Amino acid sequence: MKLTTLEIKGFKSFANDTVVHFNERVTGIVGPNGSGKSNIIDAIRWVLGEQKTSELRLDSMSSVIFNGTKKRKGANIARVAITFDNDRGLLPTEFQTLTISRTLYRTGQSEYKINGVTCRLKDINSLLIETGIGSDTYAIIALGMVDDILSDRDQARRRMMEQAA
Amino acid sequence: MKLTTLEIKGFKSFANDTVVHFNERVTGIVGPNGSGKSNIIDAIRWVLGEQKTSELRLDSMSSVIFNGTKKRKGANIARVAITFDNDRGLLPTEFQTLTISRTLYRTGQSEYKINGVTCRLKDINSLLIETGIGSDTYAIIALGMVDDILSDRDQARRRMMEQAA
Amino acid sequence: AKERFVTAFEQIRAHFVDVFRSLFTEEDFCDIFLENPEDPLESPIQIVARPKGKRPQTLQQLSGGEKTLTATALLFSFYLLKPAPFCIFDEVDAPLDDANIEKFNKIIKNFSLNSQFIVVTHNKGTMASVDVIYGVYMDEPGVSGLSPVDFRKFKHSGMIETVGAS
Amino acid sequence: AKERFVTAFEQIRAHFVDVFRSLFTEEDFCDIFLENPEDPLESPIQIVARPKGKRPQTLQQLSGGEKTLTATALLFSFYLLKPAPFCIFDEVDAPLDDANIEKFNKIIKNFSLNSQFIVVTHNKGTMASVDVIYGVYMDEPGVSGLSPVDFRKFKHSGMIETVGAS
Ligand SMILES: Nc1ncnc2c1ncn2[C@@H]1O[C@H](COP(=O)(O)OP(=O)(O)OP(=O)(O)O)[C@@H](O)[C@H]1O
Ligand SMILES: Nc1ncnc2c1ncn2[C@@H]1O[C@H](COP(=O)(O)OP(=O)(O)OP(=O)(O)O)[C@@H](O)[C@H]1O
Ligand SMILES: [Mg+2]
Ligand SMILES: [Mg+2]
Repeated sequence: MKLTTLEIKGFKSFANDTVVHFNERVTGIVGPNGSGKSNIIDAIRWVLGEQKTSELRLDSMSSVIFNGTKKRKGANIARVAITFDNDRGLLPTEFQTLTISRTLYRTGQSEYKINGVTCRLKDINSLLIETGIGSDTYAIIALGMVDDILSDRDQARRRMMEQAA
Repeated sequence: MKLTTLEIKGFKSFANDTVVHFNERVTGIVGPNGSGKSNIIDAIRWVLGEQKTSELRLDSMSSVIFNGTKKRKGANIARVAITFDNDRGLLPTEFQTLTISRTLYRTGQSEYKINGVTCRLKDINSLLIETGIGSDTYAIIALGMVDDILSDRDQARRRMMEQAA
Repeated sequence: AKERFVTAFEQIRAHFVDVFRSLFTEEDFCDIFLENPEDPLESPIQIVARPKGKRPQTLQQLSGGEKTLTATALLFSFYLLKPAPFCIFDEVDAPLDDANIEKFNKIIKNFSLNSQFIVVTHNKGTMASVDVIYGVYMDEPGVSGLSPVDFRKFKHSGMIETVGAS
Repeated sequence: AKERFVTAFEQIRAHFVDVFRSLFTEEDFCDIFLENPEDPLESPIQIVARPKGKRPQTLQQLSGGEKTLTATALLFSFYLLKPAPFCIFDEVDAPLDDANIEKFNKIIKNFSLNSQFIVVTHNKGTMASVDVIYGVYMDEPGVSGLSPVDFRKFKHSGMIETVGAS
């Protein structure tokens, strides 16, 4: 299973439609402070089903929608789509490529899709369960988490270990 | 008031008698991970009267004493002395140079001295009160504190502000 | 469920010791154990780390860089048990000195044979060791933009300054 | 006591805005205010920070580097009210990009006319801007040693590797 593309629009500081290609083994993301690097990682967590606002550095889930600047109005929709190539058949589906998308409207309505077909969050969770990249994943690590893992805040260690076991 | 020297012996990883001179305006401290840089900063906090073990990354105060390695026995005494040049008369004392020292014995006994004369912690606190470098000081900043200041854990902001007011 | 967890736990422990030793040195000691082994599904998981031949100590006494390496070693041990399709590190290399940056990047290179890695960094050593770089910048105040950057090309001309990334 | 605190608070506020603007840019907005102004001695102190012309937001939404600069600006504003004889920074520059490292070191240089600064760092930009450097190393495993290092001398010969600090 290979990650191929990430498409972001209206999510946090990404007002414009932005596509990131992941064709190489190790991809570096660089840029000035506050430019939007961690927002890309938040977009990946969000599209894979993350429900906890604290994991996304938010006070409420509606704050993921681009909230505008001095020169631009805020957006009404936040949308992220992530595409995998199911080359080793790790995902329990016969599709060769798999696109998961998540959309949130200002009205509060949210929508999940798998390959363009609307589905529930439960369907995405059961699809990813064997891969280790659902919520509570051990595969996304930010510097701030080091203290949580070592002090085992909210049993962080056990939750991650259970993802791997 | 200028900081001139710091002398450390038996404090954390500084088993040997070590002296640091501060003759320049900006002093850099560099070295590999785990070599003892932050221990020097802890030594400064400790000699100025710090009582909270959490501020010194300890589970108990007796852990400041060098606890030995495979090849060396632990120490019985931890001692730190800090010397200032009282050039602008900021300190309420007629001495030109001022040395504050703190010693802890394995037995648990601790001893404070000002210019070689035994005194109480209260005497050190009242000497430093107008300088802003006592406990809860805003003048010692580690990366880990940034989150505490912004989330205002245990009213950290107010405590520091009151030091300055 | 109990047996499954205990077997997984033992494998994670073996991986933890391996990775920890490759990030520190061969003689360094570390371990993870279940506080109440008779109740594996509920028991808290304890970590012991003793780098550089030091005496047994609590995790609190480790330095900033040693804490980061210990936590990273534990997460890699979960990964080795069940390799995720990708791994993301967001400025995890910031507290590391140059020698540990090299070790960290070497491990990522080794594991990248199995999965993809995404590394957010300000460290030039890490930038030089990845395969491709994306520069993120503020297109207009408050709006993010993204463009691929060829580090090799910019390395000498200093052009990478345009994304403020060097 | 009330009047004293309120006057001090207003001065800190003015300093905070000045320092914040020199660390970010001139148009950036920031403020501190008392949640209950009628009870200054007990009221919590709130911070507002809006870098790069962004919409009002909570401190949680700031990036890692923006949080570090905001907290540093606040501490400098306390320092400007009552300059302490020395100031210590322990790896506070780790989350900063190159442009902000330069600004950070410039402010330290300015303030160092009044007091001494001690900066623990792994960042080469910061190492190059201090007056003198001490290298800390492990004399034998588990025992720290210290020796002055002349960065200018070692910069070209790579000798600084011996303290592993470059
Ligand atoms: N809903 C939103 N709408 C617009 N901007 C937002 C929104 N949510 C967050 N932001 C902006 O995104 C910025 C943070 O970006 P991010 O955390 O990705 O920075 P970064 O590139 O990781 O920086 P650093 O190197 O400092 O970690 C903040 O300045 C914040 O104002
Ligand atoms: N009482 C003690 N006796 C002996 N060694 C101790 C004692 N207390 C702490 N140490 C050791 O000091 C080391 C930590 O040093 P310190 O935190 O100063 O490192 P550092 O140079 O700041 O590293 P980093 O760059 O990773 O922040 C730990 O490895 C710990 O084992
Ligand atoms: Mg970030
Ligand atoms: Mg340290």
